[in-house]
Amino acid sequence: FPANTRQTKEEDIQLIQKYLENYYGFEKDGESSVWKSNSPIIQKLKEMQEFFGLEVTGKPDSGTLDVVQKRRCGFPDIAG
Amino acid sequence: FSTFAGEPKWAKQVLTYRIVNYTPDLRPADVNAAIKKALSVWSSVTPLRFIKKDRGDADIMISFAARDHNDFIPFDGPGGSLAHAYAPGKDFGGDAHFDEDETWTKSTEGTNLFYVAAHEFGHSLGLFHSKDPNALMYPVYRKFDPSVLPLHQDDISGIQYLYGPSPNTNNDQRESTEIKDPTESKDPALPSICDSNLTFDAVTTFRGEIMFFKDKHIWRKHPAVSTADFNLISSFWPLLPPGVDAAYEIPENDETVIFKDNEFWVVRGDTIVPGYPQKLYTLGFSKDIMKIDAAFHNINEGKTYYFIADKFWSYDKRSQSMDRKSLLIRDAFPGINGKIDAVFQYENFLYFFYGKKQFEFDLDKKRVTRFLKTNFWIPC
Repeated sequence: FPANTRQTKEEDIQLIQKYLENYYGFEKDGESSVWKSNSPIIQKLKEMQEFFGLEVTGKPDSGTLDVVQKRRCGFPDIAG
Repeated sequence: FSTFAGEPKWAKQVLTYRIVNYTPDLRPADVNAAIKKALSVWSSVTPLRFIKKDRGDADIMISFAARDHNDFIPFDGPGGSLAHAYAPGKDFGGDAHFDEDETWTKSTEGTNLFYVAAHEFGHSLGLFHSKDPNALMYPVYRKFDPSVLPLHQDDISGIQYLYGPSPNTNNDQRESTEIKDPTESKDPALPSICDSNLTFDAVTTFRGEIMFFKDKHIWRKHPAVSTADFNLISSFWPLLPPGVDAAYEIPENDETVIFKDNEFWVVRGDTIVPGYPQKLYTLGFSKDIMKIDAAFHNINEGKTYYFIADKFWSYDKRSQSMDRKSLLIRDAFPGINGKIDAVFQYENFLYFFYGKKQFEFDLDKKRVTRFLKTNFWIPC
C-alpha cells in the first residue's frame, strides 16, 4: 500500500505543480519546487486555494486535487 | 469580475470575427450558430455588434487546433485546458483558440462549444477570470442549462464596466432566458429570400457589394460571389432604425446615404458620419416632404435621383442644385409607372423594385430590358 500511496502522492504533486505553472505563474526551478512552509510553490498553492474559495491550507488536499482535475479555460487565473 | 491589467478593450462598437477553420466534431452550420450565439450573449448586454467575415483579417480570429499551435500556450490533449483567448488588441489580440483534442458538442454531453466560446469571447472583449463560481467568466467548465442565458450579474457588471449597457434593452438581461440567434430560421419574423412575395425596403450598392434592406435585416451580395451574407442592420450600424425607406451610394466619396421617414444618415463603412441624422429638407426638399420611397446616384451624370410616389426630383452635384419641380417617373423612365419600393444602379442599368417585381432599365436605350423576380440577385 505505501508504495502505491507514495506514487499517487507524487503524481498528485506533479499535477498540482503543472496547474500552478499553467494558471498561477509558478516558475519551476530546483529550489522553489521544494514543498517547505514558505516556499514559492506553497505561496502559489495558497493563491489558487483562495481564488477557488477552498480552505487555504497550502497542502495538496483532496479539495485542491478535485479542482485541479476539472476541465477549464486555458487562460491563467492571475494577471501574467 | 476582473479585467486584464491596463483594462484593454476595443475602441469601436462593431467588431468583426472570422472562423478560420472548423472542428470535425460538428457540422459547420452548427459551429457558425454556436459562435454567433456566443457573441450575441455579449452583444445583448452592450452596444457591441459583431460582423462575420469569411476571408481576410478580423478582430476576433477563431480557430481549432491541438497541442502546439503557433502561440506560446500549447494545448494539453483531452480534458484540462479546453480553449483560450487573448485580450483586445491587434494581431493575436481578441483571437480565440479551441482545443481540437476535446469533443465539441452542441449538447450538454462532451464539451459544449457555445458555452466555452461565450466564456472565451469574454476574454476577447477584455474580461479576466471571475472568482464567482456562478459567473460565466469562472475558469472551470461546469454543466449548464442551455435554455438559460449563461451571463451572471457579475459578468454583466464586468462587461458593462468596459462598454456600457445595450442602447436598446433594459440592463438586466436575466429575464431573457433564450438567446435569439438572428439566423434561426424558426423565427417567423425573419424574411426569407425564397419567399416569392418578398419585397425590399431599399437597395443600394455598397463598396462593391449590393445591399438589400428588409425590416431589421440586410442581405449583402458581391456580384462575383455566389452566396449572400445575412445580417442585422444593427450589426453594422447599431443606431440606425429598422425598416429604412431608401439608400444610395456615392462611391467617389465612399459614402452611403440611408433614409428613414424625414431623416437621413450618411455612413462610411460601418461608421455613421458624425452630425447625422439630418432632416430631409436640408437636401433641398420642401418641408412638407416627410419621406422618400427610393433613390439612386448616377455616377456618370453626377446626379442623384429621389423618388416619391409617381414623381422624382434630381440633384445635380455639379451645379449643386435640386430640381425646382418634380417630374413624372414614367416620362424619364418609360415603362416604370407609379410608386417604387427601391432602385439601384449597376453598371449601365437601373433596377427598379416594386412589389414582387423587378424591372431592369437600360440607361442608354431608355427602356425596360428585363422583368426579373425580386430575389434575382440572391440564390434561394
